[in-house]
Amino acid sequence: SNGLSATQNQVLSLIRSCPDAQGIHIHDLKQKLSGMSIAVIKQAVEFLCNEGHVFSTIDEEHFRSTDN
Amino acid sequence: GSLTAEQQRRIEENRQRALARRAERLAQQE
Repeated sequence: SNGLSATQNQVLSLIRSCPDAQGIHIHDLKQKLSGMSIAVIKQAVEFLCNEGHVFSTIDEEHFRSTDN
Repeated sequence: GSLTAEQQRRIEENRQRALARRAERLAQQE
């Protein structure tokens, strides 16, 4: 266990899998996590930002992982 | 499309800040 919830791990793994320099858009996360609400996704992203796992890129809606 | 120099600068700045935050969190857990 890495201390993250199942939801947080799902979101992190999707952010990690995006090869683009500007990262993945929050709406693309929503599309790929079809059962998850945007509020839940945003909450997970915020947590991951606070923990330094991810960061925003060209604006506050695109995210990249620190470990790729 | 490709990123502007300003966008690249911003991304790198945010990445460094996040890496520092990650290191801080890991240190707190020890």
